[in-house]
Amino acid sequence: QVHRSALNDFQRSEGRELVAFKADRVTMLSAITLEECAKRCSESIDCRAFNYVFRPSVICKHLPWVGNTANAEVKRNVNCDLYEMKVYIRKCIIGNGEEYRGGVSKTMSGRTCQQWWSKFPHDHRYTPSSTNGLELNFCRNPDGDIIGPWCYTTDPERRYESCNIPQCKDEVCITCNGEDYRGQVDRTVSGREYPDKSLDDNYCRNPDASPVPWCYTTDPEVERERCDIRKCSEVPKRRSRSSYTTNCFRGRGEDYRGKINETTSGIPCQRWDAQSPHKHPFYPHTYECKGLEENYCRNPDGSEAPWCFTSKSEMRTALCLQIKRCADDIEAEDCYNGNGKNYRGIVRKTRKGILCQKWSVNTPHKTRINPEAHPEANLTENYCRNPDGDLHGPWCYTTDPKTEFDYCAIKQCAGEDPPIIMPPEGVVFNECGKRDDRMLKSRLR
Amino acid sequence: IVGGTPGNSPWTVSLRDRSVPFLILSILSLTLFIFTVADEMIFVPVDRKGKHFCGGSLVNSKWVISTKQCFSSCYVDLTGYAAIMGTVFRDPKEGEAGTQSIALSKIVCGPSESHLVLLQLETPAEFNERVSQICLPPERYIVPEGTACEIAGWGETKGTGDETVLNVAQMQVQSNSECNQYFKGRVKQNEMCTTSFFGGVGACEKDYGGPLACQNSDCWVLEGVIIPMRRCGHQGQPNIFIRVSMYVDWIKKVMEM
Repeated sequence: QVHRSALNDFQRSEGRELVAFKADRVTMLSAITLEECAKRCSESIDCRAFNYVFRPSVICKHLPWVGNTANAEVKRNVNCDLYEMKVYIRKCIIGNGEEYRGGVSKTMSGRTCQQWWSKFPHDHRYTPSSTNGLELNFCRNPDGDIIGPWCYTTDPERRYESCNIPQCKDEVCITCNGEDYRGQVDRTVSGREYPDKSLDDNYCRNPDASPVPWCYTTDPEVERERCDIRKCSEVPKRRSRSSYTTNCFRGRGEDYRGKINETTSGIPCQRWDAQSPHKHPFYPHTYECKGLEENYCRNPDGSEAPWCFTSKSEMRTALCLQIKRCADDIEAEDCYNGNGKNYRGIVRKTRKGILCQKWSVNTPHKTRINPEAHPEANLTENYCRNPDGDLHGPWCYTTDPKTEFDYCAIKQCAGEDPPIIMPPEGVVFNECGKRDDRMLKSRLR
Repeated sequence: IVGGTPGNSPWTVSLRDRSVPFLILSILSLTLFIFTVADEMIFVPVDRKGKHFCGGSLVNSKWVISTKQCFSSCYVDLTGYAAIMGTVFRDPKEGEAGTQSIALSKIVCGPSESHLVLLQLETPAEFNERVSQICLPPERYIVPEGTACEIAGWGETKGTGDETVLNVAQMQVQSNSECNQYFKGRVKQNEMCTTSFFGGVGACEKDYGGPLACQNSDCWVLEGVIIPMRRCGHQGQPNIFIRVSMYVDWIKKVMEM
């Protein structure tokens, strides 16, 4: 974008509305764009937040307070989004805090601040106005002092004192590469900002396994840049050890910490702390929580499965799909004999832990197999049953709209295997498995 | 496929992932990756079509069977995933005649221990001389030892072939009892084996999920699904597959429901 969007100054709260407790101080503008609504609020002297109602018709409502003001109330409203000026809701400061408009009114030693309009106990030359933010007795930094926001104190012995409001970049530290960072830094190390694509999280984030949180910027010349956020001094393991696996992997394998160190095709992996034969950005010290030890298969970047750089110069990376996937079935709660056709227990959960759908209803799945069609199968409630003699055991329709049916959290009683059936000779296949080998030659030519 | 030759397998499909974010794509791509000092990176976009990551077989016009090992979960978001068929090329050119690319719309995981998944196509595949469905064996059928079979895929050849075209390798069924001599009894009833050639023939990376098709008079029957093994085409090592006949009832049930 060529111009900086006014929306960058606001934090969006989707589906929220700030209730006007003084209707006479609300300004209504209809049928204007979101960008225009934000611009006018920024330009208006006492606008600090606005409701942008988009249904049934577009209305922009400017408000002179934010949600954390006394008497203010924020309620749910799916037809409206709330935008609040960040400076009024931020609890930390950026730079020297000249823009700070928060509500702290005590100094670092706990003294109460003197009202800015008052000249007692300390006389001074500052006069509150609608633009300088010298409101009530809140800490402010009208003279750009490097110590940050300060105030005159009500203690006759102490004229003024800093309020010690933290820097946003220090307020929340990041562990590992900051994947879990949810703080309020919203600009890059050189001060560039995030475009207005999605304001409620235009703060710095690390969604793609970069070394540190970053953001896209409004500088057309610079697409993205990392942000300056303090690293926590101690390095706790980001996930509890219990989520780590060593002889199988779950999901994409980010928590796999086993010692397989060759690819599926048996090629030894390259050490992570080596740059040959393949140069790469995954330094163990930069990705300290990804377990990049030795040359073990790992998944530091959200790939499909654990992988590694290979020791073959002509093959840069390869997946380690020979590592088993952990069974993600829940603990079996019962057992069945044979194929479970006669099971009459009360388990009503699938092997993935999804609740079963009742046999007698048709939502979310239409039940072609139901108590009417199978009166003998005891299809009561949503208990697991095997009305069609499925060789893989009792099953049920599920309450997950995406999973029509699934097998249940029931295992076969010990020591039973369904028999192998030897079909009659001369099984005939038609309309399948036909191939015209002559065709290949013509195509490859 | 290690030890194979270019061939034709109209039921074999190439499963494509969604195009991946810059960072991953740039790192895993062998070309156009530019690296600067002071750990900042400049990303240069490379082509954004999904890449071949696993194989599959058409068991009817709307369903493809593959292995769960290729997917991170039974609830994975398949947006952007697709199946390509009707071509022998791993990366067919835009608009190549006969090629069909169909989005995947649903994944259904098989019974536990089957390591199988069924993938529903968003629209039915059009059957012609390039695209056809493979036969399913009778339930719990044990294909006789010595039956002629073949595997097919666009995966790693370990230098024995051209990975840009579909490779096919021939092999014969080996009984589980004989196979268990090599694998010390680890081969289960829901698995099956094929003989190993001394030259080393077998499936490898990115072939997983593809077919082991065995001949039955003039038809080809899907007797096995390729699953990852340690080492590919290792000399003297039999190949292990999931025995499809153990799960034909589940396959039919999913397709019917």
